[in-house]
Amino acid sequence: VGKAVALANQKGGVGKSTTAVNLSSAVASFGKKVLLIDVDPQGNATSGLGIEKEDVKYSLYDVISGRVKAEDAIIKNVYKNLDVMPSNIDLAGAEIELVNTVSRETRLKRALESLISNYDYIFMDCPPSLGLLTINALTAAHGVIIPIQCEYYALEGLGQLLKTIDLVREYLNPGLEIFGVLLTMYDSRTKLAQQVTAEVRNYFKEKVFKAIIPRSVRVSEAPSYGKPVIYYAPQSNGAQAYISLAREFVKGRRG
Amino acid sequence: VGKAVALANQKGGVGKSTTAVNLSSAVASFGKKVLLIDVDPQGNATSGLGIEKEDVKYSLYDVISGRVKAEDAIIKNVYKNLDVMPSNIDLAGAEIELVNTVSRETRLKRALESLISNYDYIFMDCPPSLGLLTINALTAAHGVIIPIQCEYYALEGLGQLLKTIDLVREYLNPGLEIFGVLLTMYDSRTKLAQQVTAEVRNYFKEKVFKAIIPRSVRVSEAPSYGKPVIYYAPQSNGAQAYISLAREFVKGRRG
Ligand SMILES: Nc1ncnc2c1ncn2[C@@H]1O[C@H](COP(=O)(O)OP(=O)(O)OP(=O)(O)O)[C@@H](O)[C@H]1O
Ligand SMILES: Nc1ncnc2c1ncn2[C@@H]1O[C@H](COP(=O)(O)OP(=O)(O)OP(=O)(O)O)[C@@H](O)[C@H]1O
Ligand SMILES: [Mg+2]
Ligand SMILES: [Mg+2]
Repeated sequence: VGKAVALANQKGGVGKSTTAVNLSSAVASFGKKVLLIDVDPQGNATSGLGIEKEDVKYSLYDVISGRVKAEDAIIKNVYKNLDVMPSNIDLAGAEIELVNTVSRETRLKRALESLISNYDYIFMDCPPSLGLLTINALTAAHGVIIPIQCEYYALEGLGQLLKTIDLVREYLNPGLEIFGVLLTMYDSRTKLAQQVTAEVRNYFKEKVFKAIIPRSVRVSEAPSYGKPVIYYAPQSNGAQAYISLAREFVKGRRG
Repeated sequence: VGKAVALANQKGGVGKSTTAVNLSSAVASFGKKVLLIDVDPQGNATSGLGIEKEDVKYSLYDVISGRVKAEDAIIKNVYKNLDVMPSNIDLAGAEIELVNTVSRETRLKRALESLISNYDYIFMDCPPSLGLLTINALTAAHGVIIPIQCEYYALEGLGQLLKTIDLVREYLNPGLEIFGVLLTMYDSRTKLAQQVTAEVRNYFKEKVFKAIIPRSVRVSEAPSYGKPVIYYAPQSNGAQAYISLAREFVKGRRG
């Protein structure tokens, strides 16, 4: 049975979508069957893989609101061994629509039951909030990867994120683990990056992935070509970092 | 009467808090009476100004839930001519608590009525979402400043943001204007920044501020010292850019 992984951090702009796109495609390039689900109404992971939102027939919104089965909203082989369940702006309405419904936190988990055995890994890209969409992803997940930007503000919300993970584990998903903490946009020239890195290692200890993603222009250019950086600029240090992260994740993942 | 300005963009990490902290302190350094309200539960603007969250007695959450008057939650003279209404994680609960209440969108606007004449400008830093907290800020504001990072993903959500501003103008706040669009984290060495800048100018035309904020390590280091960059590194190109933005904003603001 496949492992479901949420990319979550309510701090904005820390590299959740970039990691979802690049880690899922790197793992898929190893020959694993991978599904990427875009749980963010902004749909950055969708467009980062070159999918035009106008062409999307069914999205995660249609699945969560019960209109279609999960399989109907999947675009197959977007890249080698990589399927995508896209999202579009309709998903923005889901949070308010779900608030007063029954089992609002387990919609995504139930939708995935029928397809989880078709994949080795399912990655879910979360929006920058701890609202119902992120809660749905944490409830459906076996584990969480937490991208942390090597910047001062990035340290602030971690306590709240860990509290939310604990709450989900206690009430909704007892098996939820932290698969790892990923340092992103690391600029070795700045003191700040070194200070933040030291603090993150101090706080999370062995949960911090050995792979560190450097700040790299190729990484930020790749989405404008609709490609993961491992296909846009395979020799770049950003692409190489995501490949070693994928190796470390597949080899070392607990559970 | 003071002008209320919301810093809004649901895309994460585009420089909302950084702009809220540095623009408000630059305008205050000109001798204007300024209040900064932190409408983001993450409280980055609060800590970016050196305020310890444990020391905060009353926050925006206490004001919005009607427990205290706005004046009671204001910390005076955090920097020259700059008062702050801080936020802390309690505010994260407000979105869910407000959903089923009467006039949930106008809580902040009503709370500010008693104090708006004490200030020349009131800046509000919004979270990375278009939920009730951002709607409250847009409803209380005379105008919006939209920070846009010079990156590909930053272009995606703009249509939704403008739609939300239109909805607020139609149903909640007829006078809501766009005071301007601010290009942030501009790296002149990359083609991407030039491409994104060209697209933003094409889309927003004269609404784009002439001042462009460059990517600058001093800007990202300043919050770790609890200081606006204009006090942390006044000669840096980041500080100078925020000072010229402040001048342009104060001189050219319509209304
Ligand atoms: N390693 C990197 N080097 C350079 N730029 C990067 C890197 N990782 C991400 N970026 C850029 O930084 C910006 C923020 O990254 P991204 O959008 O992936 O973050 P996010 O956490 O998904 O944001 P949001 O909170 O809005 O969902 C994007 O423009 C992206 O292209
Ligand atoms: N001009 C700049 N140069 C370098 N770094 C910057 C600049 N502006 C902002 N940053 C850094 O980029 C990160 C994102 O900025 P900031 O937190 O202000 O964005 P935000 O839009 O408020 O994020 P959120 O969506 O989480 O509220 C921060 O770590 C900040 O220090
Ligand atoms: Mg994202
Ligand atoms: Mg912010």
